[in-house]
Parts: sequence; C-alpha cells; structure tokens
Amino acid sequence: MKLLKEKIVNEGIVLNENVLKVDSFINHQMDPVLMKEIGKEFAERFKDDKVSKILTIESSGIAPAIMAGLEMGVQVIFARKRKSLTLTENLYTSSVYSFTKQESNDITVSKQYIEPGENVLIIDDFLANGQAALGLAEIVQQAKANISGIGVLIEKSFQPGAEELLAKGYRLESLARIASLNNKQVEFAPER
Amino acid sequence: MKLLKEKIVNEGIVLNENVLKVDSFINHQMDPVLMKEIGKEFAERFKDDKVSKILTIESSGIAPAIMAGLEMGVQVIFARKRKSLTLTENLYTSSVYSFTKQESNDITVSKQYIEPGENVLIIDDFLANGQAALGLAEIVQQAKANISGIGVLIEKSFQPGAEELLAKGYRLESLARIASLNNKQVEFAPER
Ligand SMILES: Nc1nc2c(ncn2[C@@H]2O[C@H](COP(=O)(O)OP(=O)(O)O)[C@@H](OP(=O)(O)OP(=O)(O)O)[C@H]2O)c(=O)[nH]1
Ligand SMILES: Nc1nc2c(ncn2[C@@H]2O[C@H](COP(=O)(O)OP(=O)(O)O)[C@@H](OP(=O)(O)OP(=O)(O)O)[C@H]2O)c(=O)[nH]1
Repeated sequence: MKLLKEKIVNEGIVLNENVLKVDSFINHQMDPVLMKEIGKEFAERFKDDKVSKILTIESSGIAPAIMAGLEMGVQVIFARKRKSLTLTENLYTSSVYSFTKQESNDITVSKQYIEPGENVLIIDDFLANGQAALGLAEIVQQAKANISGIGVLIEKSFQPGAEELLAKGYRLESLARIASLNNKQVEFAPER
Repeated sequence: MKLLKEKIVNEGIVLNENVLKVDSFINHQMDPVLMKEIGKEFAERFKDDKVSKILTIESSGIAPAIMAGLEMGVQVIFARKRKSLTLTENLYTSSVYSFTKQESNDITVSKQYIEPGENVLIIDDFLANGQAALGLAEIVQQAKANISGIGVLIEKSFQPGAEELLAKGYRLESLARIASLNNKQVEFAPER
C-alpha cells in the first residue's frame, strides 16, 4: 500500500536491525486519514470473502480494525491481554508467547461475539514472530468460525511469523513488507 | 446523544449499582457505525474550538477518538498505561489512582506529539471517578498546551469525576449521563 510505505519512509525510525518505530502514525499518535485508507484497502482486498466480523487485539490493532469494520459493515472485537472490569465470564482464551519477554500471557475474547460459522478477518499492526496472530486464529477456531484471512499493516518478512501463518494455510494480506532494517534503512520486500 | 442512549438501553447490562456493562458495542466488541456517529457528535460540539489534537488513553478510548480525529481533521494520540517497545524516552507522565485496585499507575505520552499552545480535546469512554481524565489533563498542562475540553461517551453522574472536572473549570461534553444504576435499571440524567 503506497501511502503506508510513504509514511514508513518519511516518518519511520529504524531503531535497530529488528525494530522499526512508527509511533508518529500507528503505535502512539495515530493518523486518522491513514487509518481510513487502511480500512478501505482491507475492505477491497477481502471484498469477496463475505467477512462477518473483524477480530483484532488491543491496543494498536484497534484503529485500523475499526476503520476496516466501518468500510466492510461489520462489528469489530478487540481481544484483551489483561483483565477487564466486565470481561469476566464465558471466554475463549489462548496463550501468546513473547520472545522478548520470554513469557506467555493469555488473550481473551467473549464467546458471545463470535458465532460458529462466521467468517472472521483478523487484523493487527505488526506481524513479526506471529504469536499474537496465531493466538487470535486459535480463538477463531475454538469458536468454530472460519478465518477469512489475516490482514497486517507491516510484515517484517525477516522474522518467521508470515511464513508460519502461510504454512498453516491462512491467507495473509500485508500492506507493507519489510525485508530488512539493516544499516538504519528500511528495505521493502515486494508484494507476494 | 440519542443513538448512544438507545444502544445503552437495548444492549447495556447493569451488573450492579456501580457498573454498566457495554461490552457489546464499546468495551470489547465495538460498533463502527456508532463510533463514526460519536466522532461526528464530538466534531460538532467542538467545531468552534480550533482543536489541533485529540488525546485519549488505551484501550476503549481509541475507537471513538480516531473517529473524532477523522471528522475533525486532527491527529490522535493514545496515552499508554504500560511500557511499550518503542515509547521509551522524552515522555510526559502522570500518576492515575484506581479506587478499585487501590493503587496508582503511570500513564505516558511522548513529548513529541503535543506542542506548547496546541488546543487538545481529551476523549475517553467512561467518566466515573475521573482519575484517568485528570491524568490526561495534567499531561496536557505539562506540555503547556490548552485543554479545549473533555469528551466522554458515558458519564456516571453519581460518581464524583464529572463534578471534579467541572470544578477545575474544564468544559465537559458527556454524550450520555447516567444518574443511577439502581434496581438493575439505567436512569439517565438530563443534558447539562
Ligand atoms: N514498533 C514496533 N513494534 C513491533 C515491532 N515488532 C514487533 N512489534 C510489537 O512489539 C510487541 C512485541 O510483542 P511481544 O509479545 O513481546 O513479542 P515478541 O517478543 O515475540 O516479538 C507487539 O506489540 P503489541 O502487542 O501489538 O502492542 P500494542 O502496540 O498493541 O500495545 C508487536 O506488535 C517493530 O519492529 N516495531
Ligand atoms: N464497563 C464499565 N467500565 C467502567 C465503568 N466505570 C468505570 N469503568 C472503567 O473501569 C476501569 C476502572 O478503572 P480503575 O482505574 O480501576 O478506576 P476506579 O476504580 O478508580 O474507577 C476503567 O477502564 P479503562 O481503563 O478505560 O479500560 P479500557 O477499557 O480502556 O481497557 C473505566 O473506564 C462502568 O460502569 N462500566
């Protein structure tokens, strides 16, 4: 997606060979116009998939997911990583491992909001090791719903997440693919 | 706001005299059309205030805030409650007390995204004890920016947050005001 790649080039900061900082438009400050365009892009890519629900995870997935939901006319759920005042019973749970923190944590979604047989589009901001996306996919499976696909804003192709999702047979739509962050430089990989 | 009050009546669940569950359209599943309308409502109420930035806090504030940002043509920042991979330096911080958890936690915003003299609209989902809103306001003050106002989706008028914000001289726009949750019933308070 051209606009997203331009934002990455103009505003992204390569912190090191593994991490791209995009706090100015995705992860802390959010650009509403960019998010709207991202929503339209996902709507276009998944227009023939009869998507009935969007599933994302707090926090950075929310803005792109809500815009995609608006474009596609479907409700949007965000999985929780932490206890909430009201999300306490009747839950799907999956365990997500963090390589950085070297620990697992549960993510939760209420059983009420994904029905068996639904077509669920999973959306998140980064795809790196893929554990969050796999955790969300596992929840959709627990709900006996279908995974229409996984949409991510930025795929770090030099990390294993993308290949792992593709190997499981999921459709993956990455709006930008980063082959490398070496030499303080963003090198994009081509569209699949 | 009529649409919001209708959603509360039709889908809200009074858990007890202090807590209204709105997981089906705000706090877990999110209704994109409702969020869009909320964005338009805030844009209308603050149209003469030359708002230059919207500030919210993860997670439930993000969806209404991004829609308001889209309608008002401004960037949207979400304060973080927890450490993030990239939000590590050059930060405004304020301490937010939780009466429920009986503990304080820091919320953070990068200094880069609020300039002195900006007109900042603070948006959040619930206004109860008001500590989160006060923490966000304190950050805007640290940045030497102006608080155009505080916009909340649901004000629980039987809790002290609203009065505390008004006593400090802030403009408060509550899209729904709840006078009571007694007897498993939502009783609205009139618009101010
Ligand atoms: N800016 C940036 N972030 C990256 C990059 N690679 C991974 N991340 C994010 O860092 C967090 C890493 O999460 P961990 O669970 O610790 O995973 P990991 O060590 O196995 O990669 C995730 O944020 P998250 O859970 O999605 O957090 P939130 O932003 O939604 O709160 C992920 O999206 C990168 O190159 N740049
Ligand atoms: N559903 C519901 N939530 C309420 C109600 N009253 C307060 N809350 C939410 O509960 C959380 C209370 O936070 P605490 O910081 O523990 O505050 P408190 O005990 O002083 O009220 C906040 O969620 P938060 O930090 O905004 O969490 P998040 O949803 O953004 O993750 C607040 O918005 C209510 O009647 N119904």
